[in-house]
Amino acid sequence: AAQGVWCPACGLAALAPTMQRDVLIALAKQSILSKLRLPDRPNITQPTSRGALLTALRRMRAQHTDTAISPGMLRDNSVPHLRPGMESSTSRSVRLHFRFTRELAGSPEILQATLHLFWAVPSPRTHPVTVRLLQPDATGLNVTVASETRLEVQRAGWATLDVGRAVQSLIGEGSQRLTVELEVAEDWQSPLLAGHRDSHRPFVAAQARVRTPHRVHRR
Amino acid sequence: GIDCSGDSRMCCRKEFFVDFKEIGWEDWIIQPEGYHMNYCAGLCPLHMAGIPGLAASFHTAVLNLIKANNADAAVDSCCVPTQRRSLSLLYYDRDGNIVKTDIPDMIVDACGCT
Repeated sequence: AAQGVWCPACGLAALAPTMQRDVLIALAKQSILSKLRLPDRPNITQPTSRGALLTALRRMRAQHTDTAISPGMLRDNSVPHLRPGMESSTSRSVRLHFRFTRELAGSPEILQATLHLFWAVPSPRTHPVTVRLLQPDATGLNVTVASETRLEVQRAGWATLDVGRAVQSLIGEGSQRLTVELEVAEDWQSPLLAGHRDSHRPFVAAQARVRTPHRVHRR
Repeated sequence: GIDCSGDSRMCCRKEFFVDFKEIGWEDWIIQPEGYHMNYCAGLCPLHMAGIPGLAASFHTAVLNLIKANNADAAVDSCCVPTQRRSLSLLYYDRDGNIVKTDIPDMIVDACGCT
């Protein structure tokens, strides 16, 4: 309650700011200890320095990933997932392929192209994801990264990404296929809804203008 | 949700950060360095009532308290959390093990009037 006014819920007069702060800190301590089911704060007889501890944790995490991908050995969740419409993916990345229809042949001018994705978020926290637009080279065997965007996904739902420039350059090179790679943290099984229900299938919406041949009249 | 600023008396979210080092808890809690114990405060005039609140049961409990303490209080809407998230802790337990725990609904992100 504001200063000088009583609290309608507890009937007590408002506390002085310093006392209010002490009460809030006591409440914070009590709430954390009760949620951790600890009667009191643990007494650490031999504390490790925070820096050494964080280094150890970082090393442990790095070691965990190294052993998992050493040659000849696969971790369970890095078994390639082959899904309809998906060429190959590990638990860390998914590739989507979009083929352009004939209307886009003949190098039209791309006015606008937007990638629509429906994020499936496993838990309400921030999920970093890197979206790469891949461009095949002339042989089609290698791909280069045309653009890379890092996103922070916080909730399930539709998201859009401008891919106009990438589509324009692909069309200009005569390719009719846009490959999008989604790279996610390992504990995020699949950023997209499993099973690709039609209502939530990723799609690209493009607006193009067919170039009319430039006619020159010679007199 | 509205974050409190200046002298607004409307229902808003007040930020309150407990620094573990200040309260001498930094030796057993490794991460994070503190706890955002934000809370909701402020008035809920009738024209703000009905902005989505947290849970009717929570609202009923608070209303009963108000009635018990002051029967003639004409309050029918309260300033409550409308969005919360968990607090992730990395800490030593009593046996010296390092434990990681996510405590749900510990951090208030937004407040509103029920």
